[in-house]
Amino acid sequence: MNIFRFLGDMSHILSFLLLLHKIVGGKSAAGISLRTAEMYAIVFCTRYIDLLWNFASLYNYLLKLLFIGASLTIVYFMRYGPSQKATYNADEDAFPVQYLIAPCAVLGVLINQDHSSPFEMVWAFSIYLEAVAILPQLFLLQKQGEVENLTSHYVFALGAYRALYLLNWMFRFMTEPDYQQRIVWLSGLVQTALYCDFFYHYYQSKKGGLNKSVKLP
Amino acid sequence: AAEAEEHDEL
Repeated sequence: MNIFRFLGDMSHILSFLLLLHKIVGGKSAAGISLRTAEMYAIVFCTRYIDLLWNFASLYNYLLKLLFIGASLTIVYFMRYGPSQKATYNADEDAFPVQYLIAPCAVLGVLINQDHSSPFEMVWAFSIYLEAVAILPQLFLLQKQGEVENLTSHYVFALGAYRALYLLNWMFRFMTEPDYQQRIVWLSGLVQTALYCDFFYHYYQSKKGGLNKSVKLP
Repeated sequence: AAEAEEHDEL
């Protein structure tokens, strides 16, 4: 464990707390993509299936349970919560996710760390899917132009978590002799790159104070 | 192929 990874995990937890606060606390799903929420639920339910046999680290075990629980809670409220459904904009949240899920599934089968292990295929699928899972959310924000304050902090924290993981992989590459995780590096690079445009506008808008809403052209 | 690194990260 190193500081980058720890901060990355904390940023990830923060993104969940912000989203739960908005959807469950604020009873509003305005500007939030259900498609992204559902893809993240798939990402965690597939990647953390090793909860059933991998007890190597209590820290990981607890956070895996937390991430699966939080992502399923978000999907549940967005699908069945009366006020959440009323504020969710289904026709704007229209990114064709089948064009994301299918290629990731093919890549997961073809490019993974152990072609004899179904779990490695599922694990690789989950890594690839996470890299693109934010697209429907960014697509929705782009369409709406204006990003509500809490939503902008949620997306920022979610983007920051994987950016911190990139630093964590660089750190581990330099400090651990034969550490190499090409699959997560490349996926994490793609994932973080997708946020660059948002990060730029987030920084521009927050320069003048944390409560300004983010404007996307 | 690289031996399957055990997945010690989230």
